[in-house]
Amino acid sequence: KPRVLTIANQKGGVGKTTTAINLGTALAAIGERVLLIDLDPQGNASTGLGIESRVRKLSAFDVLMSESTIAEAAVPTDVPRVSIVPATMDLLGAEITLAAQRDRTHRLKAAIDALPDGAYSYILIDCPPSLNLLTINAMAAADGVLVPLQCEFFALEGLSQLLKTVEQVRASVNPALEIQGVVLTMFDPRNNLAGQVIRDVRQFLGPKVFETVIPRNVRVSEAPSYGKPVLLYDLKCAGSQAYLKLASEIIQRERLL
Amino acid sequence: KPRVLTIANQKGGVGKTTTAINLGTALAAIGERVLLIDLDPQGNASTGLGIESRVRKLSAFDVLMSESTIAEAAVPTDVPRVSIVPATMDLLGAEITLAAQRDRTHRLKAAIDALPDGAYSYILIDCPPSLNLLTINAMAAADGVLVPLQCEFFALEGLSQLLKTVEQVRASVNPALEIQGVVLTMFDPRNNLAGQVIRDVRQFLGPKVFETVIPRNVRVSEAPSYGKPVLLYDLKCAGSQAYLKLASEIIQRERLL
Ligand SMILES: Nc1ncnc2c1ncn2[C@@H]1O[C@H](COP(=O)(O)OP(=O)(O)OP(=O)(O)O)[C@@H](O)[C@H]1O
Ligand SMILES: Nc1ncnc2c1ncn2[C@@H]1O[C@H](COP(=O)(O)OP(=O)(O)OP(=O)(O)O)[C@@H](O)[C@H]1O
Ligand SMILES: [Mg+2]
Ligand SMILES: [Mg+2]
Repeated sequence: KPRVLTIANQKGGVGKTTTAINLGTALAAIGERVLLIDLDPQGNASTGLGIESRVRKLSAFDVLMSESTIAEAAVPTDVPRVSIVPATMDLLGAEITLAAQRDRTHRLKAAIDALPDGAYSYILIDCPPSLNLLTINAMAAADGVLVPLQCEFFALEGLSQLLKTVEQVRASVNPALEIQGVVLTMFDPRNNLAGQVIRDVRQFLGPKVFETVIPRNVRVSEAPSYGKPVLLYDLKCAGSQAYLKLASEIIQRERLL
Repeated sequence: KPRVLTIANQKGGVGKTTTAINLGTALAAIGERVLLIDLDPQGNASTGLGIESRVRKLSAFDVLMSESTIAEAAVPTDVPRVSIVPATMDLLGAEITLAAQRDRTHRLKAAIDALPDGAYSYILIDCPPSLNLLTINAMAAADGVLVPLQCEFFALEGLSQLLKTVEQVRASVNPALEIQGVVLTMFDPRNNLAGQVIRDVRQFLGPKVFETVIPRNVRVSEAPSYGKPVLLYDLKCAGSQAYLKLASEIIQRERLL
């Protein structure tokens, strides 16, 4: 059975998509077979992996509507051992379309459970910046939630709400759900506040916060315009090295589980 | 009648809240009477103006539910001539609660139209990072949409979808709606891509893009942790000066309308 990680945070622009693409690539680089599922109607994870919107035939929307299986919708990317179920704008209508269905929170989980055993070892789900039905579907399907957290004041404010939501999903929809970890992103050592945020978060959440901190690194934000993960765009840069370190920290932690 | 500007972009973390708070403060500094309406369940605009969540009695949710008028829900802030209708987490339930109402897209407009004449000269509405019923309500109530755009690749990708949505709202819900302008935010001259994004956007949208560009400036991101707009936290910094320039550019443009 694959390990399913949902990458979620309702605060916008904190590095969810960047973490999905680059952690996925780093896990594949160390030998894992990775599937990304792009649940954000913006489709940034699909674009960031070079899948242009005009070639997206089947998508995560079709999977949620049971029009297609994951096996049919998943497409390979330029990254060895990384496939993706792309996103389309149809996802904007998922909430209204699924609202009346009894199993509306478990559509994604059902699709993942139908995958043949051994197809993937990791599944990463990129979420939109909201706590809507798409994000709930992702949490219902997941073993763990990975929370990217920008080292900024507004990002800290949303953290307790997110933890409450995970609690609610665990109580009602997915008893096995846990916080995989919080990964601090876009850290700029010149910003005094950032250091303060890191100290606060480590104090508040202790071992739930990954040791690895992702630095702010311009190469990370340039890579998507070439349709590539930063590991393919510039393997030696600080951003790539941090994501490789995060991948091995995740594997280490899971060995201990 | 007040000029109503909706600050919207479904891409997360592009500077919507920062622009609502600081443009509002800058407009007040040059003599306008400003009301902010915080439509984001995260409530960052409310916190960034020093309204802590435990003192928020009435909120934008009560206004949308017609439980309260704007006059009752609006509270003063530490900034002279700036009031705010704060946000609470209840807003997360607005979409489901309003889904069955016939006038669900015009609730906010009705509340704004009920305001006594001359109460405010500008109303700024901060939106969540999605194209949901809250954002549609804001667009239905607005004269113009102000689009903060981060100088990054993923932000550019979402722009055409946002423009399409504005078109749809104009065709179905608010024929008077127009794009007030696109304001480029968090510009870092050391980032080659940022310069490219600015050239692309000016070429694509021409005069719809404000001359004023908001620079990335650490003082801007420090101010909210003190519950203050950056203009009160550090008036001389590059961020404050840019928002003052943006306010006068908006006033100039409106004089020409
Ligand atoms: N470590 C980093 N260094 C520099 N830029 C980064 C870094 N991580 C992400 N970015 C940039 O910051 C912006 C926001 O990141 P990203 O889009 O991944 O966030 P998100 O949480 O997925 O946003 P949304 O809430 O819209 O889905 C993007 O333009 C991205 O390229
Ligand atoms: N000019 C700037 N310079 C430096 N930091 C900035 C600037 N503008 C905004 N920020 C910071 O960037 C982050 C994102 O900005 P903000 O929260 O205003 O965006 P948003 O679009 O409202 O996000 P969301 O989509 O979650 O509502 C915040 O932490 C903010 O303090
Ligand atoms: Mg994203
Ligand atoms: Mg905001």
